[in-house]
Amino acid sequence: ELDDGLDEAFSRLAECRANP
Amino acid sequence: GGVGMATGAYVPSKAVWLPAMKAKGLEISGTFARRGGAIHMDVSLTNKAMSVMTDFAIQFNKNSFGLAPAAPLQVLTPLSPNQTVEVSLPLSTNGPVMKMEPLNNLQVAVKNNIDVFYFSCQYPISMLFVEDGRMDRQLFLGTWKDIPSDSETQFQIKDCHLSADAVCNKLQGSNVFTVARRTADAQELLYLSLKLTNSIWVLAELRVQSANPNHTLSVRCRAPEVSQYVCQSFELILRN
Repeated sequence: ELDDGLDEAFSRLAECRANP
Repeated sequence: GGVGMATGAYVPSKAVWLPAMKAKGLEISGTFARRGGAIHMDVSLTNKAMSVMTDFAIQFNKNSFGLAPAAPLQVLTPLSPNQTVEVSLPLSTNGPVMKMEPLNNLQVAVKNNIDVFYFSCQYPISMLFVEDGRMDRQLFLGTWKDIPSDSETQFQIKDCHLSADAVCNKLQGSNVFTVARRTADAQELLYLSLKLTNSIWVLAELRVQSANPNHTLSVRCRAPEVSQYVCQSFELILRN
């Protein structure tokens, strides 16, 4: 995957959703 | 199973839509399928009367997604008593639109040389999932955050023993695309997108835990009335 900031953004979203 | 299996898309088995006793001997059973990017109504017409049936035609009432026959109902020879004919009717989505309850309800009129008959049936909303439904990742993140969390629909898919890989493959067979996958806190989170024929985008998150066969599906859509139907369709796709 291209490191365009989106990878990190999806990781943050997933973290936030898994640990609300 | 059945005719849609070549693409892996979910196809319900045929159901009786019009029993012979309600239609002077004409029995209609059918299902819907998306094949090669086109929607089809696959019907079986059976003559359970004592005389030959001819002059078949079909018409739809206005419906939520503008479904309409894209060609005449082709029954090329008269239908003899006890004979069944299988017909695949291509459908367009350019017909008149009127919101139905339930959203996926379709009212149909069929005529033959004897009379005109009416019935209702419900189509799987997954047949409206188009082939270019993979949303751009940046657009997905922006849209997900734009849609307020209180309009998110959550749904449990219980007793589903598929791995995250198998879930992605099965959903993609019905034009539900994996935009991103992340592992967090022993859960696999799948970010999914689909687009309906009327250009409504649906975004979803599916949480798969390896030790737990119950998955949590969260759906966000700017037309939230479609979310519950999408949830139900995911369950049907994953169970078939």
